Amino acid sequence: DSDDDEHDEL
Amino acid sequence: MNVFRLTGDLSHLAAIIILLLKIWKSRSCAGISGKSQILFAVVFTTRYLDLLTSFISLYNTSMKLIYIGCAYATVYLIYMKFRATYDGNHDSFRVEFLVVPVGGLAVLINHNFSLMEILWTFSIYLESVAILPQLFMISKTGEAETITTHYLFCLGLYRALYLLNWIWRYYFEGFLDMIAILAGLVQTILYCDFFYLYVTKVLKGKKLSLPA
Repeated sequence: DSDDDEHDEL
Repeated sequence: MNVFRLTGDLSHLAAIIILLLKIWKSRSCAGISGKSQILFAVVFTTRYLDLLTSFISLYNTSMKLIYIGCAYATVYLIYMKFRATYDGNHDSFRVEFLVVPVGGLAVLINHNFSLMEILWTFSIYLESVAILPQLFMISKTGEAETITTHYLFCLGLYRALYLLNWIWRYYFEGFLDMIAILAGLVQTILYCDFFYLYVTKVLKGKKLSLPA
């Protein structure tokens, strides 16, 4: 699980 | 990207465009809560700050820009261009009762204690309750125009479809974002009463009016 706080949802 | 997320996004887009067209074509924002629309503009602004820091896809960037642009256009139409038709007396929900607790909750419960992440969390929590001024306004006036109910239906459907998207992503990608899921659940539940009225009245050709 990457913890790069990227949110790909809208 | 799965079918639930795509249809959810398109339903969200349809809601936003239905509302803009309704106001533009009728030259009136009667029955629309300006406060809910301001909250949605705040939601998009605080959530999509990552437009400035990271690129995910052309789809992602363009949808974000469209959502933000339409949100501000809607606020402009309500408070500037068609201000004379804005029904401020019935739009009396106290938004500070939403914004302040939601801000506190975002600071307390988040994935990561950084400014961007807290603002993202704030936007997720705020979105879940941002429709309340609009629903409050309808309960106060006791009725809604049919086109307004189509807007609300698409807007409610979007988060319900996102719930299916998260179930899908959990099973097939092992993806689990409890903040988004719980807030999305709250958001969808708030529409349930309205969904019932929409199916039993509006889809049968009747105007949505509440018993006095």
